[in-house]
Amino acid sequence: LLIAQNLTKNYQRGIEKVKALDNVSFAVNRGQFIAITGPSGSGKTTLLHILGCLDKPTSGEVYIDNKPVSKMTEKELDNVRRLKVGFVFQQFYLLPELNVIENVKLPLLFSGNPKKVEEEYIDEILNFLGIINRKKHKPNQLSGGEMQRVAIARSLVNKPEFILADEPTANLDTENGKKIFELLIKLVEKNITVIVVTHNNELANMAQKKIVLKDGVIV
Amino acid sequence: LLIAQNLTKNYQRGIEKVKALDNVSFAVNRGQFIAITGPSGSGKTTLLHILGCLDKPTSGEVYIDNKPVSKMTEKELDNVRRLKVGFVFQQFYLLPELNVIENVKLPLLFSGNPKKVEEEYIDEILNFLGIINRKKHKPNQLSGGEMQRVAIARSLVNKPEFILADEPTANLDTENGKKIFELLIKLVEKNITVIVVTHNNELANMAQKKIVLKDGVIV
Ligand SMILES: Nc1ncnc2c1ncn2[C@@H]1O[C@H](COP(=O)(O)OP(=O)(O)OP(=O)(O)O)[C@@H](O)[C@H]1O
Ligand SMILES: Nc1ncnc2c1ncn2[C@@H]1O[C@H](COP(=O)(O)OP(=O)(O)OP(=O)(O)O)[C@@H](O)[C@H]1O
Ligand SMILES: [Mg+2]
Ligand SMILES: [Mg+2]
Repeated sequence: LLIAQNLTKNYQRGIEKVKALDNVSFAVNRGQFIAITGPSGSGKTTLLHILGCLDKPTSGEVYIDNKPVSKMTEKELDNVRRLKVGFVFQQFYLLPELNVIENVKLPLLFSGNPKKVEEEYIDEILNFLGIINRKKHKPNQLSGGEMQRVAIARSLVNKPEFILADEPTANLDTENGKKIFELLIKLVEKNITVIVVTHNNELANMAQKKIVLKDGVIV
Repeated sequence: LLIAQNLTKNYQRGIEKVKALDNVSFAVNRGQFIAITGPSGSGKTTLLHILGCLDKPTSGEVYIDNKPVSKMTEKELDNVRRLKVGFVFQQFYLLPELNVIENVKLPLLFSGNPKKVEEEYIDEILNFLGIINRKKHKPNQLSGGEMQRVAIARSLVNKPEFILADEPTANLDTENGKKIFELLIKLVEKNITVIVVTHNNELANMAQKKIVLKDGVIV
């Protein structure tokens, strides 16, 4: 379903070259639960962004449903980013001028809501995540963990085939973290492919497969 | 040294009132290591900002060296924020247009570097935190955990009497997280007062005193 083939990502800064990813290859099947772990700076976020078509590798290829991403049209790439993949960013990236419900519904605006997602479905997600009472708050009126949960809710709203989540429990206490584990497992049971970058060993151990990065290389 | 007396913080949003803190009181002695824990949304960040004079309570008082904060002049408050307290923010708040070393040295610019902090001292901190090779990177050229460590380095540069750290290991792996524990303990050994908000139970258990919040109340 998703293949990473010899992915390399270099960042050039003047004479300095940072090798963020070095020949990373692996395959993911539909409905699998994959954890990506490794030290800070090992290339996890870089890898996740390339898998989600939000960034291009310096060399190597990503295949989605056997189609090479480098050969996709802009229209096909948009389709991947807006409908196939739900992305939870490490930095959240909520829009400061929109409130919670507007931020969560933003992907529907871009996709035109082709799956006809209902208000009740969204409320169900917000309720499960414990943030239903924050629907009208703006991001600067939320705690760190509340912002994180809004970012998670937003990734689900287009009912994507893949969830790519970058440290989704970093700002959460144990109780709320467990709710996220539960959510991710429910998605996998619905045959959604979940790839999560995490420093949380408990969450990583729930995955069917662990990819461990160190200095941009799979170890 | 630091006294919180009946701190209450309400946020009014139209007809809705959020009670972020409700009658919170405790005392902290010089050189103590205090952990503040509790679920997401329980008021930890709100409390830390009030203790660090970055926000005012709706009612109640903070005393620093027996001086009530509400009676301090703007000059005295500036002195507290710039020299007495080193603050590590949950959202980091690094300036995007400055590189790492410029971001770390920013407090020296505001304080006029009265303690004559040297370049070697700063390099020592960056080296200990494992980010010495990122001195010239801008924040958008850093990983989440690297940004977190820059925020920690910045809080130390004015050699403050207090460190107030909001989830300083949230974006770090176990190894790098342990480095932060080590750093905080070294500071406490130097008689610096450390108050850390954390979801990390291992770090919280190293503290001499734990303050547990739930719905804005100490439990
Ligand atoms: N400006 C605001 N207006 C309204 N409500 C607010 C505002 N700022 C914070 N809150 C609310 O106050 C509560 C406490 O927020 P706070 O950031 O202190 O929580 P926290 O314990 O740090 O949570 P976390 O562990 O998620 O970081 C939250 O429920 C939040 O929604
Ligand atoms: N635009 C850039 N220019 C130069 N170096 C970069 C850039 N973006 C990232 N890097 C570097 O690439 C390395 C990998 O970054 P990445 O964000 O993928 O790490 P990570 O594994 O997600 O780390 P963390 O656990 O701290 O979030 C880091 O050392 C970072 O400094
Ligand atoms: Mg990352
Ligand atoms: Mg907080």
